[in-house]
Amino acid sequence: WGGGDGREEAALRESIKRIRRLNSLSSGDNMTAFYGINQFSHLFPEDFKAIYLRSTPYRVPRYTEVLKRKETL
Amino acid sequence: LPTKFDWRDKNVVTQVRNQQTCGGCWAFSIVGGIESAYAIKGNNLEELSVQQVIDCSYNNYGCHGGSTVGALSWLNQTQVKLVKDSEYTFKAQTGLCHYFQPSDFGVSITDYAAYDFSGQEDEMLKKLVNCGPLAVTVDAVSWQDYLGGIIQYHCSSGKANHAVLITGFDRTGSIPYWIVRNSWGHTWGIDGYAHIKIGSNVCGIADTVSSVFV
Repeated sequence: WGGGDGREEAALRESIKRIRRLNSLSSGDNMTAFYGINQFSHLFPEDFKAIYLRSTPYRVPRYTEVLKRKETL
Repeated sequence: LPTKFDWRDKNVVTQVRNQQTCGGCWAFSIVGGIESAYAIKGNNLEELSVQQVIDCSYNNYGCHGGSTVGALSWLNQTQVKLVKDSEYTFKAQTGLCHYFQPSDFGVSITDYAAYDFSGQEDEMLKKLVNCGPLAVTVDAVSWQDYLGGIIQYHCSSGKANHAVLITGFDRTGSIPYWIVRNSWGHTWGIDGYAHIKIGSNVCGIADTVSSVFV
């Protein structure tokens, strides 16, 4: 990491702050999700979203009781 | 319904893949579902081409994004046969669509179903067991930092931005959870998987749920 304009280092610092916040808000039990440094920590959230979160919405009908009954028949 | 169920135990789920810097999660999600549906029918478990869906699904945007339901609709309308991954390898960028001879091996779908199951995750459990792994969309903003454990907080519904594949569930502990295969490599999360609490539409996991038939 690093070697550029310091953007990755800045993103990593922001990640550390965010991770502390996410872990502090967890209930403390050993089953709740835990967060930490991983392969995406050098990215700002907006960069992470722009690269990896590219699923577009598609409106689908609600699964209803009518469908349930039809499938049972 | 069993308290614990995972299609991986039946050897019908392919390995976790890595989409790299390609925004093709939507293709990884549905191809994973097709691979499993094909294996559940008694065929060999085959890795099918995600790149083919990325390049050829004209109603989506390749590595710049797309929707699971849009891709399934395209596959159903065109009856395109998905070839093996080894025949049409992943390049992590959108390319020109390759065409194959009708006689070449490939898997086409016969139908698909896509519904909003919010508030009805008990019905989703049944669908998973009866139909196979489910392609779903989620809000994965907080997944940037995820290492493990059951996701219960920091994840909203109605803001889907990522697509994944539910392969199973576990209701034996105090917090029941979905077992979710991601496409960010096996070093992410729990060997490439995430666990998400069942019952509160955490991350919007029940908002757009698709199952596919081959």
